[in-house]
Amino acid sequence: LGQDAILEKIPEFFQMCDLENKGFINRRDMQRLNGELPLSENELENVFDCLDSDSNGFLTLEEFSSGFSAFLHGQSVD
Amino acid sequence: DPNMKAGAANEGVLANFFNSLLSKKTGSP
Repeated sequence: LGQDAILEKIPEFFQMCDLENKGFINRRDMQRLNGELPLSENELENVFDCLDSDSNGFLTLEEFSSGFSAFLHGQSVD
Repeated sequence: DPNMKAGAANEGVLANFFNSLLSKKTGSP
């Protein structure tokens, strides 16, 4: 997948975390990914804190997208 | 600088997280 294709799919990645289609991801959603992704609870907690830029306990699609874009951008620089 | 180290560590965790999501979606490791 190219970067553009990945960027277009960000809402799909968001939905993989927002299983109930609430429109946001909370800490509980993040912890549920513990069984799906090879990350520890602690690491998932870190990911949540990094992405929740306004620290309100909810990850919106915008916050998720900007984190994902920054990650892709970092990858291209490497 | 401890803050920079923490930032770098978090970047690694974020990269790991997004890579895992990508692998899950595309089916490739």
